[in-house]
Amino acid sequence: MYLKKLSIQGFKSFPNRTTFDFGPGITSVVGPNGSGKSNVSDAIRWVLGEQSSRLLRTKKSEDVIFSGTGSRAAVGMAEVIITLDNEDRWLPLDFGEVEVGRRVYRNGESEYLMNGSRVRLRDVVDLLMKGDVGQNSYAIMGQGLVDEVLSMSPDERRSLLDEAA
Amino acid sequence: MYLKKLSIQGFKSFPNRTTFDFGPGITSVVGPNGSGKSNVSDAIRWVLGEQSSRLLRTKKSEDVIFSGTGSRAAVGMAEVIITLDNEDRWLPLDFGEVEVGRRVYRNGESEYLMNGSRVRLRDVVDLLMKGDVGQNSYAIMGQGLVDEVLSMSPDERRSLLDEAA
Amino acid sequence: IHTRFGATYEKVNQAFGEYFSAFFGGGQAHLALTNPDNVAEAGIEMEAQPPGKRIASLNMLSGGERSLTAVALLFALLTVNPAPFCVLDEVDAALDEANVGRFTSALEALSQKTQFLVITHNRRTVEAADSIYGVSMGRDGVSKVLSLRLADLPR
Amino acid sequence: IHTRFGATYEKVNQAFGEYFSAFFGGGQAHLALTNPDNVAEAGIEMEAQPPGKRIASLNMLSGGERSLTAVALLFALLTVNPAPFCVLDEVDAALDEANVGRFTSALEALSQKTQFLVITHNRRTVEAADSIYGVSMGRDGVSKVLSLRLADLPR
Ligand SMILES: Nc1ncnc2c1ncn2[C@@H]1O[C@H](COP(=O)(O)OP(=O)(O)OP(=O)(O)O)[C@@H](O)[C@H]1O
Ligand SMILES: Nc1ncnc2c1ncn2[C@@H]1O[C@H](COP(=O)(O)OP(=O)(O)OP(=O)(O)O)[C@@H](O)[C@H]1O
Ligand SMILES: [Mg+2]
Ligand SMILES: [Mg+2]
Repeated sequence: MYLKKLSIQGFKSFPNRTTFDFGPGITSVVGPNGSGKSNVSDAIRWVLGEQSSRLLRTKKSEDVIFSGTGSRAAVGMAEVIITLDNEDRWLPLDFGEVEVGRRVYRNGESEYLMNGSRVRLRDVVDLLMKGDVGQNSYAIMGQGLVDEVLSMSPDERRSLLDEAA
Repeated sequence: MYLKKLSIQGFKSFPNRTTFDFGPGITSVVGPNGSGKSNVSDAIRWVLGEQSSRLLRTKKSEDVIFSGTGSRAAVGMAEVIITLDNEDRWLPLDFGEVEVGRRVYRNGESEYLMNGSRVRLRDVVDLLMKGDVGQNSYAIMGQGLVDEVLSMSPDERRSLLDEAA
Repeated sequence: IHTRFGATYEKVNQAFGEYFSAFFGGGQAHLALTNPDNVAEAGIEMEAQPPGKRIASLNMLSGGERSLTAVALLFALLTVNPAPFCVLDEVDAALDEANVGRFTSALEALSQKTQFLVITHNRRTVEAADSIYGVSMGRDGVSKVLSLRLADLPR
Repeated sequence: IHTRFGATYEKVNQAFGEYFSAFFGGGQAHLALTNPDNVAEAGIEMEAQPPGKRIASLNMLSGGERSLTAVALLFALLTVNPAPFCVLDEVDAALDEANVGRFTSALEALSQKTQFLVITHNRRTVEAADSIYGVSMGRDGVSKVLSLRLADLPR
């Protein structure tokens, strides 16, 4: 399994629908300070079900919606969709591709999608956990947080290892 | 006034007496990870009277003493001495040079020195404050702490400005 | 430690030590259970000794040593239990030239099993990538994205 | 605000805005008193708006934008009340090439009044220095120091 496609629209600094096509190896993301690189990593973390405002650098859940700039009006919804290549049936679903999506509206209401149809957050998290793609796992290392594991309490470190078991 | 000379002995990774001669402009300190660069900045912060273990990356006051390595025994005392050029009489003392020193022993006892004779911490801090060389001021920016001022409370930021007044 | 957790713990501990001494050119690092008699509840301590040094606690490590130790643990977890993909946001920011080299060669080896998305300002890290995306910000505060080749990057 | 603090506050606020828009090529930043009616007790808020953006709170800024904003305030404090010397430990770690350039030119201007000791892994920052010290660590865990010239540094 790998992350084949990422589509971001209305999320943080991406008001226009923007898509990334990824291959299985190493993809590097570069760009000047403030251009939106960490927002891409936040988008992936968010679509996988992340709820922590600290990790998403927000205060309220609707802060991820493009809030407008000097020359561009705010939008009413943020949507992120990832397409996972499932040829190897890593996820226990009989599809060659699995699409997972998340939306949030200005009123704070969230929606989760799987292959186009609405599901609950629980369904997304349960499915992804089966493939070790959890949103709070070690697999997404936020900016400036790399050495957080050294300052964690022993119990917090334990939960990292529990995920790997 | 400027920092003319720094002498470190027995402090952190510097068991041997090591001296730096500085000019008034910009001096850059480079070297591989773990070589001892931040220890130099800690030495300057410490000799100016710093008491915070968080900022010194220690637990007890004697943790700054060289604790020994695979091939080198621990030592019993840490000493840092800075020589300040005072030709411009920036500090209200009638000397062209002012030496400030600090020592700590394994038993946790500290000594402060000024131009070779023992003084109290209060004397050092009072003198340096007159020259805006305080140890908790904005003038020493520790590694990874640059953007701390953005996460400070309004009252903490106030104390930064009070120093500049 | 005959549980599933126990088996994972042993393997991760082993791999952590191996990555650590590969990164630091020696020395050793390992995990420890806070209470070995009660594996089900125990927390995990971490110890790291760069070669030739005697580190009393993790807060004596330098900025770069801390990043490298953390990456050694992350790569150990990925080795024992490969996640399908992994996103790294400027984990190389505190590393010197030589350590960036060690980091990228370990990354290349792991990328056989795990897909990586690596955000970086470091040219050496970009050179290890199979493909590159450039993100830019217009004066209108909107991010734009462009697929790049290495030759497109400023020297 | 006729006190000594008041006069300093006004000057620092002014200089902070100037450094910020020099670093970001526009936009604006300023300080604000939590309680303007009671200057003696008031705390200090900070606001920053990079050009073309609408930042609701400081935690929306990127890693590099945060560092640059913090340096703008530090340099404003040093402009208004020059400390005899200043030690900077890898404050440029999160900055991209262009911002390192802006940082070093501001540093050079300030070094007329304030002595700087700058710890960095960034070659561009080293190039701005008048003198260089190299620190190395032997296999014995002991730091050694050497005065260097720019030509001694690895490319
Ligand atoms: N909800 C939002 N609406 C509009 N813009 C936003 C929103 N949230 C964040 N941003 C913008 O995103 C920018 C930060 O982007 P990001 O943190 O991804 O930068 P980066 O490329 O990682 O930079 P660095 O290299 O400095 O880490 C901010 O300047 C902010 O203006
Ligand atoms: N009391 C002590 N006795 C002996 N060695 C010590 C002591 N305190 C710290 N050290 C050593 O100093 C080293 C860290 O040095 P320092 O933090 O200055 O590195 P640095 O050059 O700043 O590296 P980086 O570029 O990664 O930030 C540690 O590896 C540790 O072994
Ligand atoms: Mg970033
Ligand atoms: Mg350091």
